[in-house]
Amino acid sequence: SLSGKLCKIFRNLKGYGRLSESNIKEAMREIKLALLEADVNYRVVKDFVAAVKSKAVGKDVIDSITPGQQVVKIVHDELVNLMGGTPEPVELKKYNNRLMLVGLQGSGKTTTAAKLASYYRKKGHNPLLVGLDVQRPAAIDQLVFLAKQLDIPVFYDKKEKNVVDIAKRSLIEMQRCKATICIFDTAGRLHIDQQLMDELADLKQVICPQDILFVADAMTGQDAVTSIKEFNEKLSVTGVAVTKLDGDARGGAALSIKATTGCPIRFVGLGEKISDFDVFYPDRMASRILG
Amino acid sequence: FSKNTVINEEIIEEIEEILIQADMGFDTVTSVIQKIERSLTKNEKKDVSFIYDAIKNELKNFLSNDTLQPQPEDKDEKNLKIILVVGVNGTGKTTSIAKIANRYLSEGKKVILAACDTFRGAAIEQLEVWAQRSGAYLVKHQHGADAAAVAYDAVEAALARNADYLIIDTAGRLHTNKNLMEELKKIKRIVQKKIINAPHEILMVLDAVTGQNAVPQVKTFNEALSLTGLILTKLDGTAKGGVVIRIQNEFNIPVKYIGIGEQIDDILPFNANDFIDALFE
Ligand SMILES: Nc1nc2c(ncn2[C@@H]2O[C@H](COP(=O)(O)OP(=O)(O)OP(=O)(O)O)[C@@H](O)[C@H]2O)c(=O)[nH]1
Ligand SMILES: Nc1nc2c(ncn2[C@@H]2O[C@H](COP(=O)(O)OP(=O)(O)OP(=O)(O)O)[C@@H](O)[C@H]2O)c(=O)[nH]1
Ligand SMILES: [Mg+2]
Ligand SMILES: [Mg+2]
Repeated sequence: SLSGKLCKIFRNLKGYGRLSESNIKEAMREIKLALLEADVNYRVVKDFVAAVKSKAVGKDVIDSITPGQQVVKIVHDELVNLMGGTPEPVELKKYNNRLMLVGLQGSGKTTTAAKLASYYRKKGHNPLLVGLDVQRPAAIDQLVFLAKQLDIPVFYDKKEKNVVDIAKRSLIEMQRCKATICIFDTAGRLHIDQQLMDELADLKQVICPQDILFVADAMTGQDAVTSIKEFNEKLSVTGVAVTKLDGDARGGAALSIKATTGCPIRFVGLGEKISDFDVFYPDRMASRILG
Repeated sequence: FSKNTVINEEIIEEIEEILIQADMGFDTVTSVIQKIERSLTKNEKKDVSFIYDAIKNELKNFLSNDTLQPQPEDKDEKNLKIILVVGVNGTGKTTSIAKIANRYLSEGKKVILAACDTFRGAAIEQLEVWAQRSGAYLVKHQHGADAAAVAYDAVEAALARNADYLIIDTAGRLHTNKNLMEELKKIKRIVQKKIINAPHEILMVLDAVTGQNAVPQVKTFNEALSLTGLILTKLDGTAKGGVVIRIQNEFNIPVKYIGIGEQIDDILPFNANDFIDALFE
């Protein structure tokens, strides 16, 4: 683990008094390697290591802990800070909440839509799921299956190819069934697909969502920054959900996303069941990335 | 002395950034750069384009050795060939199966599909749509059925119908889930019992956006099943999939196909030269 490696590097440092440029160099290299292996974006790693270095150099070696532990603490605190400090809960209004899920193909949007519906129902809301993926085979069937499992209403139209139309009609349905939160599942798409990104912008105009959640796969590598930047620029993403964290992916993509765009990470997916869902805890993610 | 000169630090950083951002992994990138550094003359080390070409050629040779025969067809003419498709959740297994089936069908081959994802909502329905669109025959049970039982039935149906290919779709699963990995082994055993040498291909599907976690994924699936190849999907995006170079290095498992879109024709046999050139674009 990185903490182990850092402690080993500084093992002989007791009695040196200060963490200097030279004895820090090896530690910084270990941190760079660990973060790259954890899939943190190359540029984010560079900035991060520079930030840690400036906090570590010249620091007095405290008597009570080893220099290695001290550097580990600086790295850990810097990570937690970058990830968003203490978890900030999402405040919904009493009525008329609209949440749109967007992201690349296969990242976990449909599953997360159902999880969010269940999560908000537990918080006392009356959710309505809306199926806006009219292109993937059986996408609507998938959302309907999940909604039925939860006994949560779902609005869809298998015969309509115009998603903006379906969105408009779903808002009427939202009024009719007195839903307090409407959760829109959209089709996966590439950030470089101009036409489909325009479609999202059109949907945003019609839906006026308070929340646009970008769903990101925890195993995403360096490309995480490229895609989130595009989605964010086009739509102003308000939050991120990181899925498949039940695996052993270190999840560096989460750090890259937060560090580059400032988009807060709100939720995590921890499995395929509806209950495999939680709010995001920055310190847990920091420990996971550190390895 | 010519061999002792090191490549300009700036050029190294530039190459490192490109290849790491292509998800090749720090260790693999470093070892390739060091190897090239040792092989170039003093003057060559000053020529940026020469260095880039040297790196490209090194990577191309490296990938091409084992992928000179990108087609996964070595089957004896008259017999059924079985392809098992596996991988973690959402990587593109079901869609890739549709594309591969379509390729064989357009060659006049008879293709059967097995809906062995009996777990995820509407997984069977999804494969059913693709079967209808492509003209492949689908073997399925009800949602929640035993995946191995569906596989067994599919082999029987493929034999009865004199099919050329049987392609088995499985549920996405994380390599860290031991029970689900056991389920895959069971499907493989069931198929093996029915037909010697089957499954003839076990292809693992990898999403091109995947970072270094692809390595433990492939390691675990390979140890459980002995993979014969990879399908690298979503290369129509901006992710480069460079981690397959590291995978080739550590496990010698070649990429056989690449997915380049969501439609049925969006598949190509893997071409090492095109792939390496794309890393630098
Ligand atoms: N293990 C695990 N699997 C997940 C998680 N979230 C989603 N999945 C699985 O990932 C796969 C893809 O999930 P979907 O919800 O279909 O993804 P999507 O983003 O809607 O896909 P598209 O609509 O095609 O873009 C499915 O097999 C899900 O069961 C998670 O947190 N953990
Ligand atoms: N752009 C692009 N999208 C792809 C490609 N291959 C698959 N997809 C999309 O990725 C998403 C997931 O594809 P699936 O075939 O359902 O993936 P899967 O591995 O079967 O998913 P699970 O069964 O849930 O594990 C769908 O939206 C597909 O259309 C590709 O090569 N390019
Ligand atoms: Mg979906
Ligand atoms: Mg599937």
